[in-house]
Amino acid sequence: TLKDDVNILLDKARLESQESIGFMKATKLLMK
Amino acid sequence: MEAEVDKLELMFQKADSDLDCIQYKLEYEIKINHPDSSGKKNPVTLLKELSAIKSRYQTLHARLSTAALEQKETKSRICATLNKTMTMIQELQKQSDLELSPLTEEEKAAAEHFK
Amino acid sequence: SSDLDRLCSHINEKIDIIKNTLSLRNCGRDPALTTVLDKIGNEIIAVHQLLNQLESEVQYHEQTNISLKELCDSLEEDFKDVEHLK
Repeated sequence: TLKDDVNILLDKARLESQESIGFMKATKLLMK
Repeated sequence: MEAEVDKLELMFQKADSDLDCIQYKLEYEIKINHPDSSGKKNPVTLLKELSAIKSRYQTLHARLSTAALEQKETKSRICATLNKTMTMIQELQKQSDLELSPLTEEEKAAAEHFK
Repeated sequence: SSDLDRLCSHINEKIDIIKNTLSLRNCGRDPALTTVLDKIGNEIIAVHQLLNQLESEVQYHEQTNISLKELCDSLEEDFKDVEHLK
């Protein structure tokens, strides 16, 4: 159903946000 | 032939406006029979809200896909630039016999992240 | 013929909407249907809230993209400096 689709997309978006935070931290660390 | 086409066009236009009229009357009748009460909406409103949230979901889905694609491209550019920068720094180290402080555990983990 | 197809799908779409609306016509008389409608109403509210959360996630992603692009630009500047050093 639409509600399930929205929940799935929301979880996916949150996961990608977490991954991006880690990526940015690693990048900044190596740039020092 | 031209007259036939015009006639056909008029028929389609009439059918279109008749359908609009039927839809309007139906919605009006339902709203009269089931007025919005506290917290309960009439079926026509619900039907419209359903299609509204479907299109809002599709819009957000498209925006997220675009953002995710852009993010992937930028990340691969960052990886490529980081890797070539680190390679060049190691070459400079060798050339200049300059001993830089070894990478900390955290930095090693970050470098692994990119490999 | 594509115009005619588009015209036909337009008319058919309207007829489908009318059929949907007709099916709602008798819902007031059938209490079971009224209950279903109330549930749909609650679900719509819940989906609205989820979509609000999704919208803020999307905005966060778009903001992250901007920061990543800035990071990438500054990294490319660093690379040019190292290249110059070499």
